[in-house]
Amino acid sequence: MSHDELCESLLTWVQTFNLEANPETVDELTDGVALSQILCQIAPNFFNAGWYGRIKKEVGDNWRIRVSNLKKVLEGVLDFYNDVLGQQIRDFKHPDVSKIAERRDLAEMGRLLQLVLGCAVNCEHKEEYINVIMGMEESVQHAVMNAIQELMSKEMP
Amino acid sequence: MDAGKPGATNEGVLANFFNSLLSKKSGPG
Repeated sequence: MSHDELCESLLTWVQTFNLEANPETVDELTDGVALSQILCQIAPNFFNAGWYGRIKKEVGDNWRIRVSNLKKVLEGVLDFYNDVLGQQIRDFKHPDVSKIAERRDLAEMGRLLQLVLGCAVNCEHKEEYINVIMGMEESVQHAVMNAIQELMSKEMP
Repeated sequence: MDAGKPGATNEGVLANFFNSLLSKKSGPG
């Protein structure tokens, strides 16, 4: 699966969440704001108001703010895997958030989306998210399945 | 070799996968 296809399929998944501004393109995810809102819905106790408050909402074209937001999202996700799921993702190349912020790199964006997806399908209320995925178009489900399988192959308790 | 094999990407495969995810225990331990 190409990075394009992975990102587009995971964008379709992102659009199933009730977000303040529904992203219409992968580009709109590169400021980290929508991803942070998804994490707050997935695990509100972990990604709490204090954490969300550190995400800057008015990003505009400022790539430094994008990097800062994306770093917080990535660190939060990795902490969630360690502290809540009790898993480490070994051999999974962590997304380079600078490349996402500076040049909207789809390969890196795909990896970050994959990690957020992993939080959703492993969290306490995963049924809710998995059932939504099971209602999606077959091609999207297939892309999501591949993304999860790749992550699962790197998980170490 | 499996190209075109019926059922390789069908609903059953997807349902099996997601149902197995549902039955997987969440969280550590």
